[in-house]
Amino acid sequence: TGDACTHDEL
Amino acid sequence: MNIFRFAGDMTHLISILVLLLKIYATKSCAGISLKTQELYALVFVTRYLDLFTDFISVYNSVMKVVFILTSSAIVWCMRRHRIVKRSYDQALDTFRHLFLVLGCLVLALIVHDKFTFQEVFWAFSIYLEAVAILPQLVLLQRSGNVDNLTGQYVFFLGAYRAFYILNWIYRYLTEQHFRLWISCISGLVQTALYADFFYYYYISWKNNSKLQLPS
Repeated sequence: TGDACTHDEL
Repeated sequence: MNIFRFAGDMTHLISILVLLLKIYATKSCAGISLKTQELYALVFVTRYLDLFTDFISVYNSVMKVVFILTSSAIVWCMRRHRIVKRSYDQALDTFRHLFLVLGCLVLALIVHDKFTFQEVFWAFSIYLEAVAILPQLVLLQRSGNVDNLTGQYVFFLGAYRAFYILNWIYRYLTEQHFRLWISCISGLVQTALYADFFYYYYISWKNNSKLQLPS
């Protein structure tokens, strides 16, 4: 899904 | 977001601010590797390419800008500030960090989550952050100068590593789809290299304190 590629860690 | 990651972000930011303030206050950067600081700035610039495309949270976006600005400020101070740059150990800070950049770029082209421009550069920044401390490690072995590498800087840098490892353990235990392997493995390599840096820092610090004339 979409969130697989958004990296939420800095 | 979990407390370990938040603490990790805060200690990471504090370590950068401690170094920046130390350089600015003493107007000296002796013993600090400009090459390591350049690599750190490159890490943030290539990692946060999604700053204007993906909005995750205000915290996430604000911290990305702060990391880019503070790491760039350290590089600017060491390269441009007329007083600070005079104390830069140019003759000792000779690690060819271009090879680190090229090596990480090749690795990112091979190992990444998705073969897109943003993802390849994200993986590149993760690998580069792991090895970015190497020029500083070599400079410390050569110069033994820890005047500007204050204990607080080393402490917060270590705390950042420790909290992020706790964060990955927490996420592994609590999330179904753990897919932080690139960050996790690279972060462990980064922590191992930090431990090596810490060892040489401790040796240098002990030697310097022995050298202090008995007051």
